[in-house]
Amino acid sequence: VKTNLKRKKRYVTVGSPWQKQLITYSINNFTPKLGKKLTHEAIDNAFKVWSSFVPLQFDKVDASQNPDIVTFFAEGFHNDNTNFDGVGGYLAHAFYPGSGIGGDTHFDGAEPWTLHQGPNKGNDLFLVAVHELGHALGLQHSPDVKAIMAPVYKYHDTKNFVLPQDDILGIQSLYGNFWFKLFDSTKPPRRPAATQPTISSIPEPSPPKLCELSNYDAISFLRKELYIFKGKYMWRRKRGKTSFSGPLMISSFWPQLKNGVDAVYENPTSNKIVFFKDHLFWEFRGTELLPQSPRHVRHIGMQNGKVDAAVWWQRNGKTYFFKGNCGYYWRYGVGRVEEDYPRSISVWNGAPANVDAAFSGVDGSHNFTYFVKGNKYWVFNNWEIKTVKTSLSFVDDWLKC
Amino acid sequence: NHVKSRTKRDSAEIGFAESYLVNYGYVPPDSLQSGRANAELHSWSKALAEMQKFHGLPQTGEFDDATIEIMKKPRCANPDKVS
Repeated sequence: VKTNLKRKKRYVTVGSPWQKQLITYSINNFTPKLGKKLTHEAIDNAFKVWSSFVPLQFDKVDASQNPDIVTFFAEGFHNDNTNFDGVGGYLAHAFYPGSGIGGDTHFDGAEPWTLHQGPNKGNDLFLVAVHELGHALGLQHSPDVKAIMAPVYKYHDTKNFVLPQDDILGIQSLYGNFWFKLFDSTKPPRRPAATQPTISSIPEPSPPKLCELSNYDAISFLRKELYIFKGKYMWRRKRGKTSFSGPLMISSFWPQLKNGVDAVYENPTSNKIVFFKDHLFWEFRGTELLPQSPRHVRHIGMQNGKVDAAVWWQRNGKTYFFKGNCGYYWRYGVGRVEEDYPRSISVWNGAPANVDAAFSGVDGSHNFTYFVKGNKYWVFNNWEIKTVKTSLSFVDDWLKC
Repeated sequence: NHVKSRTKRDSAEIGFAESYLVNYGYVPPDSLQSGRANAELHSWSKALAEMQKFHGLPQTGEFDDATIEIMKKPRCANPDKVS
């Protein structure tokens, strides 16, 4: 058992997490208080919360296929060492990773199970399932009262659910995270959970639909995965996939950016991801905020005001910042933008003036820069230094709507 | 403290609270056996303070109202402490 209180981490883990990436589960029955569909929705989404943060893949199978994690509802004695006790008291329990009963998760059928009914309305099955599956993956109770792994039932907004930071740190201490796994060149790249498009939160009743967006705040390849940002949401296309998962709350990966972003780029050589919002910028290594962040854009020699688009060029190792409404761009070298900038964006001949987003690195190659304005895009050849395709449909060509 | 707080509460509540501490791993199961030595009372108070700390409560070592209230809330059946 590791309790790491020194570095303000409160989570507690048990010794042995699952030693594989594909974990099967079954939902053997359902509570009549929610019916089968909502019971499955609650438990399926609880698995998705965890797979949003660690490279695990959860596949639902039939109970007859000897799943790793068996879930069911029962009352009173149910063939293990813990008898349920009617309404109140024990809500559920789960066994830590292992063979046989290891990972199994049992819910007390006597409880007033609800789903997305808000606080003080019974016990939300989604929230209890997230907690219990945390045990099934190797997490102990956390003394952080804000954590989902705190022992006493506490309501969290389920329509806008964001896994608390202590739980994210805890689960990633067991299974690493996407950044670590994708970048650990000493090991064969671990395929991130492919089939579980990650929804770390139950989407709000009216979350934006990617295919219906008329414009985007920022777009970039980050760790070779394509991210699209709009408002406080983001969508993510994992390597080798054609479809996007989401909406995810940006804050579920980068808690400091809960209000959204204006621009983003990644510089793989410095292993930095840089976000811009209004007149500030944040530097991250993966999801870890680097010291001194956030800083004012003046620190890199830019005047006030926001950056609309940013893109790193592999060809010269420089980063270009675009301010759409005035049609200017800056070139950023080491530590600050270079002399005799800004210049007119017309230098990027054929590129749109008030660009919303810019990205490069498609499938790892940096031969082209893609400028996005509204839901159209332009293709700029980085070697011929000219726009080779104009005003194509971003929705059709990239979102596969 | 422990003895004082016990006299203020009826035995059912004390029994409930002591079972709670056992169920969730704060004291070993044999602590509930009768005839425990006085020295064990000390461990109850210590265990209680530990439970209060885990739940973000003032660590009084007593069965005070806030502690009993938390103990009565619905929760996960897994222990808070795993040996």
